[in-house]
Amino acid sequence: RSSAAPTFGTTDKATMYLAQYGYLSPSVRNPSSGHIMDESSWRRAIAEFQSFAGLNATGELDDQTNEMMSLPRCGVRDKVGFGESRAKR
Amino acid sequence: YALQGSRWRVKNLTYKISKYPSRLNRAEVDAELAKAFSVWSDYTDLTFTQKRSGQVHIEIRFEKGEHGDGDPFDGPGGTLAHAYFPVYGGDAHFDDAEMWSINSRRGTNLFQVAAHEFGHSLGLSHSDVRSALMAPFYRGYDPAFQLDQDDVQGIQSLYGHKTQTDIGGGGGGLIPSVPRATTQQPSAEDPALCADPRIDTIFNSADGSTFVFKGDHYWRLTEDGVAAGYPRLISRAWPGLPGNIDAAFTYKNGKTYFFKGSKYWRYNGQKMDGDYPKDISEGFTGIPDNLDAALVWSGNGKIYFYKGSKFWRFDPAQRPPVKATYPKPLSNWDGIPDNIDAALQYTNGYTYFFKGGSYWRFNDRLFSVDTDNPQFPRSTAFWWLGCSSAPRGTVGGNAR
Repeated sequence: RSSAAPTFGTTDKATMYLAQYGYLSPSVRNPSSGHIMDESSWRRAIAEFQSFAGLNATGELDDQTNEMMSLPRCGVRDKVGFGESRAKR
Repeated sequence: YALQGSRWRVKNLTYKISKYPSRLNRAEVDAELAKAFSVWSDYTDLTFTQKRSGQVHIEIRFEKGEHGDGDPFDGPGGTLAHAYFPVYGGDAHFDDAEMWSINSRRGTNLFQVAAHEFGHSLGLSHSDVRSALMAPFYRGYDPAFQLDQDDVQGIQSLYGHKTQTDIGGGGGGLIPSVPRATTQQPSAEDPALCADPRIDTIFNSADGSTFVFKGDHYWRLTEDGVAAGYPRLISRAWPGLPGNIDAAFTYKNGKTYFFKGSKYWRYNGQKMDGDYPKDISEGFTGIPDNLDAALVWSGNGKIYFYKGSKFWRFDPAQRPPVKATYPKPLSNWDGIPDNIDAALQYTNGYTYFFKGGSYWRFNDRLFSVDTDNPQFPRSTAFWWLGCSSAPRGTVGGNAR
């Protein structure tokens, strides 16, 4: 079993982060779903986080984005409530 | 700002700290969390009362790792704390593995993180304004913390503006009103200010707060002293405004005007309201430079400027705004001395004049200094700045 455990690189960490704070569906945190995700939703999630954090919304997991994800922060999700596309009134 | 979608239906909320952090003094934690709640009660009619036991609206706990809500903490760094929106109970949990600190650059500042989490407990979501308290990222210790306008707009969209309440009594036939103390936080005493209670100016802001300026610093007044957490830098709260201000007042349009030397500034709240400074001679024709004091007089709603042994009356609706019969002798204000430091129409409708360490209350109906026991002038330090060792008399509040 240990040889089958996924290596926990920055992408996995970013995936967990994006799911924890509401940018990806929580189901991706469920190992049984095997982290299956299409490219566009991954890039969109990264871009949403970048936009929310005041970074350039490139959709690329670059160093600046990784650095922002490593800052200490509040555990409440960034995306909550209804009509997520209208998160800010 | 962003709203989660729920809020409390009542404004008098209670809280209790069910589990304290393992490394801080309990009394200090009580004080810091009370201060964190007052960040929100300063701008709304919300009140927060700490209880030691029993049912409360917001329960606060410091926990490590898994702590029963399915959202385990992750040790030092990473997630610092989380809280639940009103619809989910409003509780706030803090990661006890963090190095929580008070008034220190080391560790994680408890006050700032707590104020953020209590924003969630009241119904605010994360904001994408980076300078906002409700932004999700911890930005390190900020000794001159101020709530961002984004946060003020957010909380007031949920619970309304802070209103003033009438508590009856008072002279001059006016309906007195005094901002209601909204948290159970005692006022502070500033030793330096008590030692030398001379002030540059004193004014009310549009939302009813009363501020004292002296040098580069300012204090916000409570009903009987100065609020805890002051003095603060003027330049941080009113960007672009210098220290050592001569005079200030807030006019009926809700804008606050500051005067220094030959210049004046106009602010809308704490934001400069256009391209300033401008010349006094340009914006207030007929009014001299280097003023002593200014106020909007409750008697007729006009603006009065004081300098040396003279005063001017300025009526924006008139042309020219200052009549040829001005300046007039300040002695017309019976009992008020020359060369005053500051003047104020306080929220209770009375007009006050300050000079050195003393102040006078003016009776607008009799048009003379009020008579009362103790007599006027009285000690500014005791009655306005909460200096308990200054000369006594009946205590604070409306009795000023």
